[in-house]
Order: sequence, then structure tokens, then C-alpha cells
Amino acid sequence: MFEARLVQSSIFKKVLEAIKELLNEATFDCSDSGIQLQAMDSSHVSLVSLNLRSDGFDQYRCDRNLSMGINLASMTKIMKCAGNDDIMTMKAQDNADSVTFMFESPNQEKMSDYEMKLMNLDQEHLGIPETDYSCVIKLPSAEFARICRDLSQFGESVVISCTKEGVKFSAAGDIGSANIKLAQTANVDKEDEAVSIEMQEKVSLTFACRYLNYFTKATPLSPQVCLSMSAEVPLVVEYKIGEIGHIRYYLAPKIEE
Amino acid sequence: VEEQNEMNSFYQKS
Repeated sequence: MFEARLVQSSIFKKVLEAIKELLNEATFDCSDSGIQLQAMDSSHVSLVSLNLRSDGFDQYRCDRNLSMGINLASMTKIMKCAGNDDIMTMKAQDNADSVTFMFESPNQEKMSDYEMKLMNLDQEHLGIPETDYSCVIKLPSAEFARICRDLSQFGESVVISCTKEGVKFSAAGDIGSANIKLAQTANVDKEDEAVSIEMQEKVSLTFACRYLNYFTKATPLSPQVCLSMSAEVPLVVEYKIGEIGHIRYYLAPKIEE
Repeated sequence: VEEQNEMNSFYQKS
């Protein structure tokens, strides 16, 4: 049997917001170590990797590994029924064809449960090797969201160039061009507002704006975002999810023809 | 002209 209890159901709501525009359905793999999800968008240009560790839940039990194929639009409907302060419990029997979501109000005067049918999904798992990236950039997540939004007005692509001095985001199109440079922050009073760059080698890569904008739906999950880049490999955009885990997005770079 | 790569060209099926 599988049972996972999360006092802050808002975390799960935010996770769902962070993936539902990129994916229509996904398999949640539940094991003793937690809940994992890996899925590519329908065009196979990007990949989402979610990890929620079992020790981050308030209660967690998973007797047998369980793969839950879930339609994310259906799950969104159910999560809309949860209050932000509700306590959430997910429950499924071994080999179940449905999962139950239970929501309790903080004062425990309202209890609701919703059963959702599971799907059988063909899933293509990709092995992503541990990589030492040439550039690792940490910046405020709201700043990154703003940059992606602003630059998407200029063109379909964003060039991200990283040097020791800073990181530059550029876009160009019919109306003209745009460049946004961020320098590493000198004095960091507030860690959440810092821009930090670890660079082994300069990197400049081109990415589709559209996907970067999808990734920024994860902004409410974390005050900081981490971008990892190396030449000719996918960009990694990582948001920490409190003390429970992380969501990583991988985006294949564009190549000049 | 830019061409969009797919994930499968970077990572193998596991």
C-alpha cells in the first residue's frame, strides 16, 4: 500500500502548476525513497524531472513500487478542491487502478476525498548522466521569469551567454533586439536575491523562449533558480522544492544550420 | 537558420 501525507498541500498544487502546461499526462513513480517523475513534452524538446523525497513528507509509506499514470488536467481539477492550508494525503492500494486524494482542513472540521482513475502510460525513460557543467548560474527565480517574459517579445529564441563577469540573455527579431546582463552580486545581504556564477569555461547557447517560459511556472516553488550549462548539451533549470526535493527541466539547445 | 534539437539526441533510453 502507498500513503503519503503532506501538511502543506500548497506545495503539491505548485508542483502541478509547474508541469501541467508542459505535460498532458505523466507517470508518478512511487517507491520507498519517494515520488519521482520523468517525462518529455510531446515534441521531445524538453524533459521534466521531479523528485520528492519520502523524508520530506510528514508521513510516507510505500510497501511496493507503484507507477501511477496520471492525467494532469484531471489531477488539476482535484487539487483545485484543496484549500491552500489543507493537509493532503495520497493513498493507493498495491496494483491499484485508482488513487485517492484526501484533504483535511487545518482544524479538521472538513474532510474530503477524491478518487481518480489511473492510466496506463507508455513512458520513455532517458538516462541522464551526472554532469560537471561549465557554468552554473544561480539567480532569483522571479528575475529569471521576468527576463524570459521580456525577451519572448523580441524573438522565439534566447541566447544565454555566460562568462566570469556575468550572464547575458539576448533575443532578436522583427522589432529589434534586446540584451539583459546580470553581474554577479558583490555583497549578498539576502541570499535569495543573489546572482552567483561558477564558471569553468565560457558557454553561449541558444534556446526556445517558449519552453523557458513554461519552466518559469515553477517560480512560486523557490526564490532561487539554478541554470547549468555546458557546450552542446541540454540546459538544466532547477528549482528546489523546500526541504522535500526539486524539479529540474532539461532543454535541448538549438543549433545553427 | 536555427534548428531545434530533441532530447533523444543527447540522452539514451534507460
